[in-house]
Amino acid sequence: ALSEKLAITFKKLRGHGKLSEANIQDALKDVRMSLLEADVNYKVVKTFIDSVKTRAMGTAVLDSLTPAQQFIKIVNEELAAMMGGDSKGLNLSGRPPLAMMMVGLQGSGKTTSLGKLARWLVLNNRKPFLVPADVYRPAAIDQLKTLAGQLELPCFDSSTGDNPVDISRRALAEALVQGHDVVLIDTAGRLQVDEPLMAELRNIKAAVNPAEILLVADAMTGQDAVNVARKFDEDLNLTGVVLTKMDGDARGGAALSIRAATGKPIKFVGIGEKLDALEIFHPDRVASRILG
Amino acid sequence: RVLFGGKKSVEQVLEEVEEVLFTADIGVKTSQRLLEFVRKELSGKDLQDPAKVRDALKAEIARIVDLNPPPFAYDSSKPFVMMMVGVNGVGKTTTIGKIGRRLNEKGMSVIMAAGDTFRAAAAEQLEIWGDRAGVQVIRGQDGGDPAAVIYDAVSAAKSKGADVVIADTAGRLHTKVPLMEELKKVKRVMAKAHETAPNEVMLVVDANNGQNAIAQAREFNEALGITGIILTKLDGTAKGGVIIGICDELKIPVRYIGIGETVEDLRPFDPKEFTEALFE
Ligand SMILES: Nc1nc2c(ncn2[C@@H]2O[C@H](COP(=O)(O)OP(=O)(O)OP(=O)(O)O)[C@@H](O)[C@H]2O)c(=O)[nH]1
Ligand SMILES: Nc1nc2c(ncn2[C@@H]2O[C@H](COP(=O)(O)OP(=O)(O)OP(=O)(O)O)[C@@H](O)[C@H]2O)c(=O)[nH]1
Ligand SMILES: [Mg+2]
Ligand SMILES: [Mg+2]
Repeated sequence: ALSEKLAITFKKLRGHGKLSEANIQDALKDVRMSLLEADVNYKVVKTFIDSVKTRAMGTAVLDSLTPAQQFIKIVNEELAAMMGGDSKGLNLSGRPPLAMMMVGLQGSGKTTSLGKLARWLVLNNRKPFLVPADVYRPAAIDQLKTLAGQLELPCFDSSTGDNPVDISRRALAEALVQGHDVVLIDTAGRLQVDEPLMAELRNIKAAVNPAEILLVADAMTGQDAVNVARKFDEDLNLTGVVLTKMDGDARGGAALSIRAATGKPIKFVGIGEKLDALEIFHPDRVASRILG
Repeated sequence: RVLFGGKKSVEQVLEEVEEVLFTADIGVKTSQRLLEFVRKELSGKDLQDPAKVRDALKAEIARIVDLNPPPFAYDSSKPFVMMMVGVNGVGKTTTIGKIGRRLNEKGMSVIMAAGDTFRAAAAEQLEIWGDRAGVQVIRGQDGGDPAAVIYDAVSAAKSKGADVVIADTAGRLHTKVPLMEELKKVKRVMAKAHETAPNEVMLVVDANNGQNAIAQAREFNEALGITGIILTKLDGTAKGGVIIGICDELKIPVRYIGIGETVEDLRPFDPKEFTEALFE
C-alpha cells in the first residue's frame, strides 16, 4: 500500500537530519507510481504531483518532526479537493416531467444503471418512466423492458424502426399525459469519435432539454477515460457521472481522470449487477482506493 | 542543449517515450521493463534518437505479443467447442455472433449456446446474432442452470454432427468467487457431453480497460485455463496496451481483435499492426 511505501521512503530519510528537496522527490515518485498503477491518466497524475510538490516543498513538511504524516496529509487533501464533495444525488428541481439521459461507451453499464436509478427514484417518491432509445443493439429495447417489468415500472414502447430523437420526444409527451415525473432515457453505447452518433445525442438533448445528462463510465477504464469524458462533456455539457462495476478490484483511477478532465461531479457508483446495487458517491472512499 | 545542435538528452527522449507507453495502457511494470530493455539494447548515442528508441521498443513489443499460436484445430474434435468468458460488458455475445458468421461462411455448421441465463434479454440478444450469422442458437429458460444449457447444446451438436459449438457465458467480475465457481462447473459439465470440451476457452478483454485486465486474465486463467484472448473495441481511441503485460506474464496468445459492432467487425490479431497502432 502507498502509506507503507511512503513510510519506508521517509524512514530512509530519518537520521539525515532535515528533509531535502531530493527526499520529497522520492516520496513524490512513490505517489506517482501508485496513481499510474491505479489507471489515473498520465497528464492528470502530472498535474496532481505538481500541486502536491508545491505544498510539500514548503516548510510544513521540511521542518516537520513527522514528515511522512505531513506529506500524506497533503496528498489526501489534494486528492479530496480534486474529487469534489459528497454527491447530492440527482437534480430533481424544475417542473415535471424531468428528462434524464444516460450516455457513454459501449458496455459501460448504462441500461443497468438506468434501472438502478429508476428504483432509487421510486425510493425517493418519484414516478419514473423508462425510455428505451437504443434501437441498434440487439434486444436492447427488450433488456430495458425486462428491467422495467422487474421494477413494475412503466416503459415506453419503442421499436427498432424508430428514431431515438422521436422516441425521446414522444416519451416526454406521454409522460406529461400519464403523470410520470422523471423520464429516464437509455441511449446506445457509442464511441466519442463517432460524429453522427454524437450528433444524435445532441439532438435528443435539444428535443427534451434534460435536467441530467449522466456519463456512465466503467471503473476499470484506463488512460483513455480523459479523452472519452472530455468529448462527451464538450458535446453535451454533462451534469454528472455514474461510475459502474466498482464491486470489482479495479483501483478506479478513471474517477480522478474524469473528474479532472470535466470538473463534473460523480453522482453515483454501481456496485453490482442487481438493481439495488447503487450507492451515492463518497469521494473519500474512492480516493483511498485509488491511492492504494 | 540547443548548443549541441538541438539534440535531446537520453532522459528527455525516454521521458517522451514513457508518456506514449503509459497513455497506451501498457502499465508501470511493463513500461519500466521495456525502457530497461531499450537502455541495455541501444548505445548512448542511439538512445538520444527518438526514432531509434521507438523502433527498438516496437520490435520488443511485437516479439512479446507474437506468440504465434497454431490455427484452431477444428478437425480435431467434433464438435469443436469454444467457451467465451470475461467480465461484464466486454463484448462476449457480440463476438460470438462475429465468429459464428465467420465459421458459417467457411462452410462449417455452428451452434451457439445461450449460456447467459442471468442477465435481462441475454438469450434474445444471442438469438438475434444467430440470425445475423445464419446459425442455430440453443437456449434454456431464463434463470436456468447455464451448465445445463451448454450441456444440451453440446449434446445436440454431437447428435447433429455439427462442427462447432460456441458457448456464451454471463459476464462476471473475477473477484466474485461463487460466479467463478459457477464457470468452473460449466466447464466440468460440458466435458460430460463431449470429452474434449471445451477445446478453447477464450477470454474477451475490452481495450478500454486499464491495468485491471491483467488481474482479469490471471484469475480467469487460474480458474479455467485460458487458451486465447480476444481484444475488443479497438475501433475506439483506447490502445489496449495492457495485453503486452498479459502476453508477457501468462503467454496467452491474442487470437482476434474486435473493431466494431457489426457482424463483420472481427480480424485475426496481427502483432505488427497492433504494435504500430500503439505509437500512432
Ligand atoms: N458487476 C457489475 N456489473 C455491472 C454493473 N453495472 C452494469 N453491470 C453489468 O455490465 C454489463 C453491461 O451492462 P449494460 O447495462 O448492458 O451496459 P450498457 O452501457 O447499456 O451497454 P450498451 O448499451 O451495449 O452500450 C451487464 O452484464 C451488466 O449486468 C456494476 O455496477 N457492477
Ligand atoms: N465499438 C465496439 N463495440 C463493441 C465491440 N464488441 C462489442 N461491442 C459493443 O459492446 C457492447 C457490449 O457487448 P456485449 O456483446 O453485450 O458484451 P458482453 O460481454 O456479452 O456483455 P455481458 O454479457 O453483459 O457481460 C455492445 O454495445 C456491443 O455492440 C467492438 O469491437 N467495438
Ligand atoms: Mg445498453
Ligand atoms: Mg453477453
